[in-house]
Amino acid sequence: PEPFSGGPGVPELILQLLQLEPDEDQVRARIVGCLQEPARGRPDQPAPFSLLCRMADQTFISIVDWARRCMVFKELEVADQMTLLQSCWSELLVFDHIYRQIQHGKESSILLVTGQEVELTTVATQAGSLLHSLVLRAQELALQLHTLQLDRQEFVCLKFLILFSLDVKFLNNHGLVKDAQEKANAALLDYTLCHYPHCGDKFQQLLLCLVEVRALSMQAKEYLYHKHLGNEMPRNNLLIEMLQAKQT
Amino acid sequence: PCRGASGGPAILYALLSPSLRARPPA
Repeated sequence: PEPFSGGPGVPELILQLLQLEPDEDQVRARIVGCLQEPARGRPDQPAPFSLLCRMADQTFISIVDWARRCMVFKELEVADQMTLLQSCWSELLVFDHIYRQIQHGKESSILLVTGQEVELTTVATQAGSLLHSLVLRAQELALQLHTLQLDRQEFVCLKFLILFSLDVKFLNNHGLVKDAQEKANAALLDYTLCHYPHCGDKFQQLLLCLVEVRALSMQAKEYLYHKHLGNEMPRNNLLIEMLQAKQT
Repeated sequence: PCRGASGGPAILYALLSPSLRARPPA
């Protein structure tokens, strides 16, 4: 881990975003604690899929907590904050998962936010074909970003770009969001040109990967909806609520 | 179902709304 990798040539916006990054150990401890809490109406030994759903819910709550602390986002009114998160929640979750896999660095297994490692052979035999294909597609993207040498500075900047990727016409505060989009794009371009001059199109390659993050997140939402229609989702699931909310 | 002030998800609204932040959902 490289918690606050500053130094010359790192734009101010990226330095600020690095400071805002949540501590992975604290996030892990909080989520593990939540999953271990007994709750009314839940069996003592919840099914693995139910645990995964609660894990995803708690991961999203951590993402909301991060967004709330982000510059520009914290200046917006709640209505705009909701509009932004409703448009990108699944992409932020997918990107969070993918970056964890890049850090994990193993093609044969995935690392969960709880720190548990799951072999892909286990996913293949126990997860069902839809989830298995989603996991494999995410592994491919993680490998692609690893090959591109995605670093922590680029990760935080891309995450910020995902948060502000919605067309400003859907928001009340056009100016602030447009400014954030332009500053984040400029910071990523400056950073990649300065730190990866031998890889002239890294900026474009990274933005292309965001297109795949979006496609993957659409597939993940279809999967969630499929599980929801099959009555397989736990009750009071935050992600299902996000899925059913009015989209812009 | 209960929705947030802007027609969005109630849990997300509770996470974002300054007046409700002190009581995050379980």
